Amino acid sequence: HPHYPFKDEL
Amino acid sequence: MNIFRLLGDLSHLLAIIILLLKIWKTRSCAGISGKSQILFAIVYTTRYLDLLTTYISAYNTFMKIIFIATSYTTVFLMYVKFKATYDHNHDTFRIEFLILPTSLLALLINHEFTIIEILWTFSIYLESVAILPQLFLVSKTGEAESITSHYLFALGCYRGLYLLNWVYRYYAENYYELIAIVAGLVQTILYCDFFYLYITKVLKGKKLQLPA
Repeated sequence: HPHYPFKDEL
Repeated sequence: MNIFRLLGDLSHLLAIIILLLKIWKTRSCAGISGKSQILFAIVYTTRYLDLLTTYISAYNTFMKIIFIATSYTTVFLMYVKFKATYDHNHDTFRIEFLILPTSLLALLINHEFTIIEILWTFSIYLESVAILPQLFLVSKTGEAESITSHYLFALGCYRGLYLLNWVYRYYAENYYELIAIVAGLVQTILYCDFFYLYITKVLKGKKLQLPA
């Protein structure tokens, strides 16, 4: 699932 | 993007705008903690270093640049332009007591031992406690102007909405980011006492005054 390292939050 | 995150980001932006307008219109930063504002500038600088490495969306890039730019603007207004009105006698919280433990924690608990990842983790931990000098200042003077209360309320809403965003993302996208969630919980809890005073006093037209 889209876990780390995808940091799309501010 | 979901509605909670969008509303959270917007209330965060609103908080920053309220603060900047208050300082600009009244030509004064009385009642505002410069220490908290310095911490926020550090938070955004260390977190948004990924502007240089990763592109996510135009929205993401735009908001990151706005948060960095406005945080430095606020620090500039407080420490340079309206320095004479800055409440430094009451703004006595020692920020090293926040910076050192959060740095240490970021070195110990992180996803990956790389500079950019540790700085990101540090920014998450530091943000969770960055409002403490401001709350300390309010408790020291025993009161806050209503505009300062609105600022704190908008900032607290941002954190609360992000919690809802994480609940939503956990169920809808099977996404969770434990470091951000735990730090966000801590941060929201710090606002609870203030929320209570805000709802019982400020919304009824009274000044936020702490019980003696």
